[in-house]
Amino acid sequence: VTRVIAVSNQKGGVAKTTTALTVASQLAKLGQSVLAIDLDPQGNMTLGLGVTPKPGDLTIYDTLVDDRPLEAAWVSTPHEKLSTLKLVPANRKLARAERELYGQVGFDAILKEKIEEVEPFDWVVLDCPPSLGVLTMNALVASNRVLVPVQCEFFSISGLASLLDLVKVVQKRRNPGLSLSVLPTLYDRRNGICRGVLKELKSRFSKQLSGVVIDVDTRLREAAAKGRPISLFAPRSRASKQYGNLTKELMSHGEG
Amino acid sequence: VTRVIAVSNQKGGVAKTTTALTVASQLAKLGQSVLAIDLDPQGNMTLGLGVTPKPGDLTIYDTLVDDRPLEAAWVSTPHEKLSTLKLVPANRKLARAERELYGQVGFDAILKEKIEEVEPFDWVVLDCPPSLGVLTMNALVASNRVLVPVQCEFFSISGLASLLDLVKVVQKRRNPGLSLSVLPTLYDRRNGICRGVLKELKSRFSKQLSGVVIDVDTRLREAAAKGRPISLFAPRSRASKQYGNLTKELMSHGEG
Ligand SMILES: Nc1ncnc2c1ncn2[C@@H]1O[C@H](COP(=O)(O)OP(=O)(O)OP(=O)(O)O)[C@@H](O)[C@H]1O
Ligand SMILES: Nc1ncnc2c1ncn2[C@@H]1O[C@H](COP(=O)(O)OP(=O)(O)OP(=O)(O)O)[C@@H](O)[C@H]1O
Ligand SMILES: [Mg+2]
Ligand SMILES: [Mg+2]
Repeated sequence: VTRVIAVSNQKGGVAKTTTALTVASQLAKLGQSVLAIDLDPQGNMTLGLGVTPKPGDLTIYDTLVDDRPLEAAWVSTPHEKLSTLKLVPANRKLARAERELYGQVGFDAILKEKIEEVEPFDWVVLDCPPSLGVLTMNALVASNRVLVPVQCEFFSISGLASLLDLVKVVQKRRNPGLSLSVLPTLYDRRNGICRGVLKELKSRFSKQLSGVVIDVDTRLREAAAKGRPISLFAPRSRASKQYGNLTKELMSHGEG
Repeated sequence: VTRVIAVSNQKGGVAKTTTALTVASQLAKLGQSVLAIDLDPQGNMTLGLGVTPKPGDLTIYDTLVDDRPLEAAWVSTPHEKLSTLKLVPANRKLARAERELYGQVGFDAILKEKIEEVEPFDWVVLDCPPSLGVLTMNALVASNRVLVPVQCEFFSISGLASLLDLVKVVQKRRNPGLSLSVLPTLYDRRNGICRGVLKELKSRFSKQLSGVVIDVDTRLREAAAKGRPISLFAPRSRASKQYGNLTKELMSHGEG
């Protein structure tokens, strides 16, 4: 059964893209077949995997709005070790999808349908934009797990409430099999606020909190600048190991 | 003449809210009359100024969608030194405004009209969400300056292109008087990628680049956690001084 993971948080800059592309690349490096889908008009996952879409190439927009099949849009990355990874890229045009899809019957289940139409991959990894709109709704309806990266700082906790409410509505109306994981990211052990917020996450999300914490590691920024996932750029770095532990944890969850 | 500043960037987590609330509080501390408007459904500017809206309080949603006057929604902050600052709060309900306003005639000029209906403030400071939708469009149409905080990392430069295109369309069709400033934020002097991206910003935006760079400073996170702007929480910190220089630079721009 295909495991579909949505990486989502409407707070900006909390390492959604970094987490999505790193998990996707580590699963692929282990030989799993992975379909990564960039659902953010900014196209950071596309850039971070070293893919440069040419004008005229199909993107996830063409799948969602013009009903093109996913296999017409996915591409390989330039990395030999990730030969079992396909990426459906995004570009700025995707910003229009929020408006163009909204209000159509079943607008929140289009991505799910498209994923079910292709030969099953072992994994599908979705990188969501920093908002709770149509693209994120499609991701939550299509997934069996939503992974929420949370930066341990003050604004984070209050922001989680609206995402959790949306997850509940999706579980109730569309997708009862949707599980939730919370992943502390950009963690700075020397910072008292970080430690305090992590403590609060542990008490509020005792069941859903990942056993992994991702520390701040500048190697991740360097890897992104090279268009290479950390698992290829610096496999022995702390960040690569921590994301490796996260990948193992996700694989151990059984279905979803 | 009222100077209206929109703080905008669709990239998440680049210090839009931190910049908007800090500039608004420093102008108010200097005795200027300031109207701060939180345009992000996450309501981080509202939290960061120590305001806790009660259920039933009006927010910017009520102004934009239900045509309520701004003065029915603005509140004071709990900080005595900021007595000349009024804040129009935001809450999750604002997420609906993106959809509810889109497509109405003149949907992008509603905020501008509302600002022109009130007794003029010296300054209006708008904190935009991490997206280029209806709320950001309203901010760009209503402003005479858009201040773009940019974190010096790889994804930033490519993301600026779509914001700059939107600014150009707004300048052409709605608001020829809109000026652009680019502010390097979350700057880490020890990081080679940061230095490289700053160099690129200097060459691409030689005219629009601020003379100020905001360094990473954990005091800003502590201030936010206390619901106090850095200018009150730690006025002698490096971040407070750097934002003070930015505020002086904005005041020196003459009109807008
Ligand atoms: N553990 C980490 N240590 C250091 N830098 C990190 C870490 N995780 C992510 N980053 C960097 O932080 C920035 C934000 O990360 P990223 O773009 O993945 O966040 P995001 O949640 O996808 O942002 P957006 O909301 O804009 O989509 C990037 O420059 C990234 O390289
Ligand atoms: N110069 C700085 N040094 C250290 N931390 C900072 C700095 N500027 C902002 N921060 C912190 O970084 C985080 C992101 O900042 P902020 O929320 O202002 O960004 P944003 O662009 O408004 O995010 P969003 O896209 O979600 O609206 C916050 O925790 C904030 O306290
Ligand atoms: Mg992202
Ligand atoms: Mg913000």
